[in-house]
Amino acid sequence: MNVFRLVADLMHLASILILLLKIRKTRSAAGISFKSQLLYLIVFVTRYLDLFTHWVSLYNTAMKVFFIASSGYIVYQMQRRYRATWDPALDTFRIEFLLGGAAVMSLIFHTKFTFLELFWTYSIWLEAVAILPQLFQMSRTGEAETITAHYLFALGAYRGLYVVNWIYRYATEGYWEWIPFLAGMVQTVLYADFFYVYFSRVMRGKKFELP
Amino acid sequence: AVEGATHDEL
Repeated sequence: MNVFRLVADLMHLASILILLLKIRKTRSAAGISFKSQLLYLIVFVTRYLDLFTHWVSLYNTAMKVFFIASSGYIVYQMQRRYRATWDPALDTFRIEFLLGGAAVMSLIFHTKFTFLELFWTYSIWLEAVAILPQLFQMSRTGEAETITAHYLFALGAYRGLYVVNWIYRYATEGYWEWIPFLAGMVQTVLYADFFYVYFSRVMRGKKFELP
Repeated sequence: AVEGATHDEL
């Protein structure tokens, strides 16, 4: 564990808490892409298949359980209690391409051809693009609630900090995995436009609006 | 060891 990874994990934790807070406080999931949330649920379930077979630490297990449970809870609540508060007509990104693309990528680029490793790799590639339906929806509506922008910033910062963590781990431990590094870079690049608007507007107290 | 499960990150 190093400071980059710890802060990254805490940002990830914070992002989910901010999202839950947004939904509860505004009693609405408006502006949230259900498809992105569904993709994150698939990401965590496929990545943490080793939950019962591979012990790392209490911290690691607790975080895994939280990420699976919270993403499942959000998907469930968006389908049930908050079903009428968000508009599926705005959430039109074709996730079949992301699900299929990640499958192809994990079949071509992986380190071991085993059940757990293929699903782990699939989750890494899928996570890199899971935010696209959300960004696509925001580019269509041209704006986002401030709390939603904070949620997205924390979520984007988490993977960006993991990239820094991987560089740090390579320098200090010689630990290197190029698949998550590359996927993390892709995800951070996808966030670039969002980060720009977040820093230039939301951090200065203005509303998140696309130019 | 469990197959492929060497990942210690989240």
